[in-house]
Amino acid sequence: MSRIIVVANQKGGVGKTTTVANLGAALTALDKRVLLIDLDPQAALTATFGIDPYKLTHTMASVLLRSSMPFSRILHPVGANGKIALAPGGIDLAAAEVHLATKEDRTRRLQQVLEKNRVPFDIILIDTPPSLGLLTLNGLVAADEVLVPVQSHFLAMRGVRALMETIWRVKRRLNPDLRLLGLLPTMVEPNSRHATEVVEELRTVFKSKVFDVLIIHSVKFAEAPVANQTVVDSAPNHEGAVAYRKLAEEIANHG
Amino acid sequence: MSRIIVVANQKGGVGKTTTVANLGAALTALDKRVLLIDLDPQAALTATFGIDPYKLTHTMASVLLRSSMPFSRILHPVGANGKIALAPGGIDLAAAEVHLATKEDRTRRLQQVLEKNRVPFDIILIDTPPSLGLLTLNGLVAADEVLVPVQSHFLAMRGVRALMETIWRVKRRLNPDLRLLGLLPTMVEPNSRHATEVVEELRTVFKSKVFDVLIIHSVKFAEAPVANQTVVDSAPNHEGAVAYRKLAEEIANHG
Ligand SMILES: Nc1ncnc2c1ncn2[C@@H]1O[C@H](COP(=O)(O)OP(=O)(O)OP(=O)(O)O)[C@@H](O)[C@H]1O
Ligand SMILES: Nc1ncnc2c1ncn2[C@@H]1O[C@H](COP(=O)(O)OP(=O)(O)OP(=O)(O)O)[C@@H](O)[C@H]1O
Ligand SMILES: [Mg+2]
Ligand SMILES: [Mg+2]
Repeated sequence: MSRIIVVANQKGGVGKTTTVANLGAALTALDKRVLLIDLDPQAALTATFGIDPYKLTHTMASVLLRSSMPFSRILHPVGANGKIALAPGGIDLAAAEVHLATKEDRTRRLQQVLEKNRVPFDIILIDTPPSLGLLTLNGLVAADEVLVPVQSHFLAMRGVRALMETIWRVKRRLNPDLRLLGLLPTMVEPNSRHATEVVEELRTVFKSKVFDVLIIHSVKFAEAPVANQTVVDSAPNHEGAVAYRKLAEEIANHG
Repeated sequence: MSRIIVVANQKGGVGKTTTVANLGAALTALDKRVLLIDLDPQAALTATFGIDPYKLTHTMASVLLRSSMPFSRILHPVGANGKIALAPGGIDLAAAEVHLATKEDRTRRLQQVLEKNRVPFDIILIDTPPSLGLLTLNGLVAADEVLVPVQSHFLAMRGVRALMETIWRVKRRLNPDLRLLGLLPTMVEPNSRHATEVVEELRTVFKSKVFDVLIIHSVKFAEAPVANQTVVDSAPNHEGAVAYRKLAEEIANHG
């Protein structure tokens, strides 16, 4: 049985895609068989691994709308040595979301696909867009666990409570197995009192649900996607890479 | 006649809200009468000025759904000396967006409201959520000009072309007066080759449509909202405040 972890936060630009890509690379280095799923119409995860979503005929949109294309056929090998499987996103996901809105099982499409196709993966990571719409809901319903990156800024703190309420509602009504894996402080500016105070506030409110690992703010994370790489693969001794590897170990060991 | 500028970019966390707040404060300092409109259900702009959206009975949602509440009655005085008017956002905007989807004039609600209520403002700035859904479309249809903040990271560059296509489509079908005011490079890491390359790429592709002004990356922008302030008001000599004031002058003088 695969472990399905959805990475979600409706606040934009908090490090969701970066976390899926780097955590995926770090889990692969621990010999886990990893599948990454891109549910964002902007397909930043797909672009991070050098795939041009505009050139794809099949993305997650076709899978959610149940086209004849089998799930395994849309997968691309990515990452160092092509060891990660990626189910790409693309702009047609925006139209798919509108189309799904009229369907009875609109929140369960991804869950159904993964139930039919779980075979070869140990861990499945799902990237979501900055909203709490149907695409993110499909991720929350399909998943066993939710990982929430929280940028260590005041404005990013505000949305966490609303997100917890959404997770709770999904758990009550749609996916009783869903549990919060943890809150991951991201973009922590070194030597910034503000960042320290935000992380302390997170730990006060959410206690052990906040990972010990912090991801520091570093321009390396913005640079790596240019070369279609993750920081974990391109700069393994970088502080950010070390942090994502620690996160991977913590997640792999407390399954 | 007011000048209506919508600040939009579907990529999350690129500095839309920060730009509306700081540009608004800088324009007010130039003695412009400024109205800020918060179209984001997460209402970060509203929170930036110390208003708790959860405590409001009337937000932009009531206005878009044409409740009996007149537009002028939902406005709050904010900023230094309460000189800025704010039309607050809130979580009910998410439900309003779903409700609007069934209406014939779903993209024109904001335009209609502003046509009826333009009276006292020189400049109206509209903040939008990180998506190209109905709320952002209402902003694009109601506006005369679009200002696009672009984070100076590779991943943020990707969405600009798709956004330009959306602006062009809105101009052709819904709002012939809409024009691109400019692209504003944000979060430019000082001394980073990556940031310089991204800004150079922007200037190569979009030429004079890229503002000369750059907004540097500074933790001050994350800190200011904690004290319900903008950097323009709280640290007027800070490089970021100077940049937003320059932007305000450039916009005010090239009306
Ligand atoms: N720790 C970090 N330090 C500095 N920059 C980072 C860090 N993590 C990610 N970034 C950069 O910040 C930007 C936002 O990150 P990312 O795209 O992963 O966030 P997101 O939550 O997926 O955004 P969206 O809401 O648009 O999907 C990207 O350009 C990324 O390269
Ligand atoms: N120039 C800057 N340097 C550093 N941090 C910044 C800068 N501008 C904004 N920020 C911070 O980065 C975060 C994202 O900015 P902001 O919320 O304005 O972006 P946004 O595009 O409105 O995000 P969303 O897509 O979620 O609405 C905020 O916490 C803000 O305080
Ligand atoms: Mg993303
Ligand atoms: Mg915003």
